[in-house]
Amino acid sequence: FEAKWDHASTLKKVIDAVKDLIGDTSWDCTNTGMSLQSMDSSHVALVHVLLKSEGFESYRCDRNVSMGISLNSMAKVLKCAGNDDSVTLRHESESSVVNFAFESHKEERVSEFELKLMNIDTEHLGIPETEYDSIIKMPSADLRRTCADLSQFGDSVTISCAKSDVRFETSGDIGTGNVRLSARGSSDKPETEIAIEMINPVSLTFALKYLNFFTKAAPLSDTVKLCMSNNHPLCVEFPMPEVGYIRYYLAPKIDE
Amino acid sequence: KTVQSSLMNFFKKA
Repeated sequence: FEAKWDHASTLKKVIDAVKDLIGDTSWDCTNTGMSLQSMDSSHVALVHVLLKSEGFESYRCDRNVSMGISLNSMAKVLKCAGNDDSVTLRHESESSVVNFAFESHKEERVSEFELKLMNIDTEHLGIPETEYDSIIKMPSADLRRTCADLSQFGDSVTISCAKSDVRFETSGDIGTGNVRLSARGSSDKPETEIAIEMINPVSLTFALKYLNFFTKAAPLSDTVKLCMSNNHPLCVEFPMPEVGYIRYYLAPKIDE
Repeated sequence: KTVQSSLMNFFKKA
């Protein structure tokens, strides 16, 4: 297995976006790309990352391999790469290590690191194809700010989607808060658009703690998609055009 | 009063 990115920045951001939610995980490498699927320890949230082979500078995977890695260790290794350095990952069949090589674009500095692989029992979940009742596309910075703001007032947020607006509400000991975002088009700046596709109205409640973990992916993508159906986990997708995506799933809070 | 559900209530092991 050998994969090379032109710039380390994307991989650094991907790891930063998921490492606080899931500790150790397996990267599944096939000839179509690298992916991981992992739940947090409480089985409330799930992360699914796909890095498509087309998004790499070069990519080769002769035999499918599952590499168990501590994401904190991977973050440490990637700290040693400059944002514009190229990154090459190499793993030989049956080897218990993965190699990282970083090269500056003027080629005057090359650094190499070897990370021990771990034995990880991965439990993959089958995520059913879902026709969601409401899909909201919005700037990822708006979601990050909304979740951070409301976290000051409560632990949970109720997201309600109607035809032309989406409402985020919370309440706690010191008071209540809500943020309403209205659909707005923007032909010249599609990344600032708020688009609401509503088949049925939805109202779901989620723990803000997890949403704040998810919005760590905001630096990867200008836009985010919230896919919701009543009594169903929320899917939060950060698309990375040409590269792949990060999808987070979050189980709702339900009436006792 | 709401309680946190688990993903395992919705998704099956693959």
